[in-house]
Amino acid sequence: ENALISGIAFNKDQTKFTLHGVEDTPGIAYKILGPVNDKDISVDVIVQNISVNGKTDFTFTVDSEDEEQVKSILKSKQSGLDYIDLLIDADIAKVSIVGAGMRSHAGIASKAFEALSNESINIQLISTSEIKITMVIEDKYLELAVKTLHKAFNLDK
Amino acid sequence: ENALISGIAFNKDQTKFTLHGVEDTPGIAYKILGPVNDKDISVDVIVQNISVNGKTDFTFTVDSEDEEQVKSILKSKQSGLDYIDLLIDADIAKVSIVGAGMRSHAGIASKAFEALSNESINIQLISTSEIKITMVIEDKYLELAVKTLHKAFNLDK
Ligand SMILES: C[C@@H](O)[C@H](N)C(=O)O
Ligand SMILES: C[C@@H](O)[C@H](N)C(=O)O
Repeated sequence: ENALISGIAFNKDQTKFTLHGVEDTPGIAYKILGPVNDKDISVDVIVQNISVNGKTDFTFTVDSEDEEQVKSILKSKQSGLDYIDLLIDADIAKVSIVGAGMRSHAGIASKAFEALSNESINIQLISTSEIKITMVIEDKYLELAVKTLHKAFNLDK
Repeated sequence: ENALISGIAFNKDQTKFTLHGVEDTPGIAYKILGPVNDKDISVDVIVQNISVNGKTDFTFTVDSEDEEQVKSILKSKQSGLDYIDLLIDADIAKVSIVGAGMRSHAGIASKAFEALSNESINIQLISTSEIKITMVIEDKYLELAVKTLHKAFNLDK
């Protein structure tokens, strides 16, 4: 499956927002992202996993320059949203394995996970699509992660 | 941004596996997906959000025909993985908004979230990339969701 990988993309200039403990009921995702969109703020990764005991976490990343504005939007909405905690983290980097038509992610993803694990790099967030496996890690490991993944997928020229 | 949307894709034949309460330490994602990949099982969506108190949930979907095999792989790995609970759900449908170059997901995502919320359809899982916003919902709402999203994005011919 290696032949499908066209490269490793990365971005250090994002901030991750996590609304911890939102209600898992219809309309909540819109209540979170609607106000951010109304201010024309560009959102990149959006990840939400299933809820346990009716609550879940909703995470999204924005360009770091928009951090202050997003923070004030979310803080002003807290009463309507009812989340337990707002976690903001600018010390992140996004690393993606980019390929074409990755029918099954398992092979490519497990190879990427293995490569990062061999370097003891912790994966904070994972999101996949047909063309990309996106992982958020601590920004201090970005260079090591990119080097490791280049090697794992034989992308070293 | 409507012009960018090319269609709504969906799939009812998947099963969602969630390992609830895995340790958020390097190597865990590989320990989960490595064994699944070793058996050549095709994995589609992979979602993991940030951890709280050192534990997080890891979710992935497979074709429903592979459900039993994945279940026995994960159950046999429980001692090495140390998860609190294995949640399996075949009553799901995956619905995706497919577009090209969606630089910012906020506009398209919040419109999709609003459309589903107006029909009281709960979004269980969210994962995004440049070309797709993927949502997992209960399979009984699939037809309504696809109709609603077609309308919201003016895709009705
Ligand atoms: C948490 C959020 O995604 C909620 N389930 C919704 O449908 O909006
Ligand atoms: C939970 C899992 O993703 C872990 N953080 C890892 O790096 O493998």
